[in-house]
Amino acid sequence: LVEAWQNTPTKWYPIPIAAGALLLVVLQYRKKSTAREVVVDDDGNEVIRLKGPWHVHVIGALPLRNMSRVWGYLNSLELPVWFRPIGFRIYASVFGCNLEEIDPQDLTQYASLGEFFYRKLKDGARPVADAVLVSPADGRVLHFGVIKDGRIEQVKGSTYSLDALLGLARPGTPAVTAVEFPDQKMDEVNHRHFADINGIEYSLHELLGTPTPSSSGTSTPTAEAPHTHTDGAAQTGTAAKKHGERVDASVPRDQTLPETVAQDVSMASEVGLRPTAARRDSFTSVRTKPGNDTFFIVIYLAPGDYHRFHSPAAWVVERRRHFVGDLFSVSPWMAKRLENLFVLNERVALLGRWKYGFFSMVPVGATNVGSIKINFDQALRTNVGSRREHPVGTFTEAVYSAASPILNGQPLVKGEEMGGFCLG
Amino acid sequence: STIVLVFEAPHNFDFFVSAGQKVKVGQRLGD
Repeated sequence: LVEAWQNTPTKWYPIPIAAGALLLVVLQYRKKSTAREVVVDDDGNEVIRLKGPWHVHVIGALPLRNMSRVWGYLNSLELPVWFRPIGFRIYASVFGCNLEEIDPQDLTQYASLGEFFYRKLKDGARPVADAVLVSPADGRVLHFGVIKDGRIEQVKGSTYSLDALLGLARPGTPAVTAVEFPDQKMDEVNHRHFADINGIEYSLHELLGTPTPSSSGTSTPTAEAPHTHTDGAAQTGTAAKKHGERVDASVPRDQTLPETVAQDVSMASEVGLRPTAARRDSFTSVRTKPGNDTFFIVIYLAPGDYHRFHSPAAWVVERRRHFVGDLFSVSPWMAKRLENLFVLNERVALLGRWKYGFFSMVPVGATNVGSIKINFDQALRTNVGSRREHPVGTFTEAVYSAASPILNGQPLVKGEEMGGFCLG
Repeated sequence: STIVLVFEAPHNFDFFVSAGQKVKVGQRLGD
C-alpha cells in the first residue's frame, strides 16, 4: 500500500462543467422529492392539496363524486329474480366473496347489487378475540405504528397530518385540556363524589338522576343544551349543520333517566370507563398522557370483502365529524401515489375515549363506496351535495350525548356492529 | 374503502399483525 501510495503517478482530467451542473440538478431534485412541501394558510394550518404524479392529477380532474353517485344509483336498481343467483355468483367468484357465511344465504333475496354488497354475515361467523383491540372489518392491514409529531405514515415515505384527519386544532375552536381518567373502581363511584373532566363535578344524586347545580355552576353540560335532541329537527336527523354548529344525532334511550343511568353505569363498567361528562368543546386537541403513546392502524377493505364494520374495542363515541371530500380510490396502488389520500377523501371521524384515553375510528369513503352508514347516527348523510360548498378540512359535527347522558356518548362493546360502507 | 384507527394506549401496547396481512372482523389486532 505504501509503495502504491508513493509511486502511483497522479493524472488530472478535466470534468465537464455540464456534468457537474447535472449532478447538482439531480441532487436538488432528489432532495426536493423527499422533502415534505408544506403549504400553510394564514392561520398556519397545513393546507391539504392534491399532490402526486401526473396521473393522480388526471384522476383528480375526474368527477369522482358524480361517478360514485351514478354507480350507487345503478347498483340500487332492482335485478330480475332469475338473474340474481347468477349475477351474484359471478360477482362472488370475481371478488372472492364467501357465500357460505352470508345471511340470508338465498341469493334471490338480495334485490340489487347494492343490497348484496351490504350483506350481513351469519351469527358466529366472526368470533371476537380476547384482546383489547380487534379488527373492525374484514380487510388488509395497510400500515400501523406509533404517531410521531402528529403525522401518520400513509405508506413508506408519505405521511399525512393527524390534525387534518380528525379535524383537530382547527382555527376558531377553543383549546381543550386532555381527558383525565383516574382508574377508580366502579363501586367507589357509587358512594362518593368524583372529580371529573375539566373541573365539572357531579354528586351521587346527580348521577342517579336528580341533578342539582354544582359549585362550578354547571350541573349538566351547558354547551350541550341548545343542541340537545329535544328540538324536533335534530331528532328527525335533518339537522346536520355547518362547522361550529353541533347537533345531537344520537337516538336517545328511554326518557326515564334513573333507568338509563342504571344502564349507563352498568355499560360504563362493561366498557371499562367511569361515568363522566366532558365539556362539549373537547377534542380540539389531544394530548397523550405520560406513559402512553398514540397509535394508528389502517385497514383497507377490498371490493369483495364484508363491508359492515364493527366496534374494534369497548369505547364511548362522543362525537363525529363528517368531512365532505373527494372520493379517490383508496386501493393500495392509489395510497402509494396520492399523498394525503385519507385527508382528501370523504370520511367520518368518530371521536371518543376508551380505558386508556383517546380513541377514534375513521371510516374513509372511496369512489365505489361513497356512502358511510353509522347505525346510531340518523343525521349522517355522506356523498351528498357538492364538494365546493365544503372546502377541504371543514366538517359538520354531531354529538351523541343523548345516547348515554352519563357516559356522555354512545357506548359500544367490542365486536358490536356500528355501520358500514354502501355502494355509491 | 378504508378504516383508520387512532388511539391512545400504554407504551407497551403491541400490534399482533403485520402490514399486508389479511384480517377479519373480531380478529386480534393488538394488546
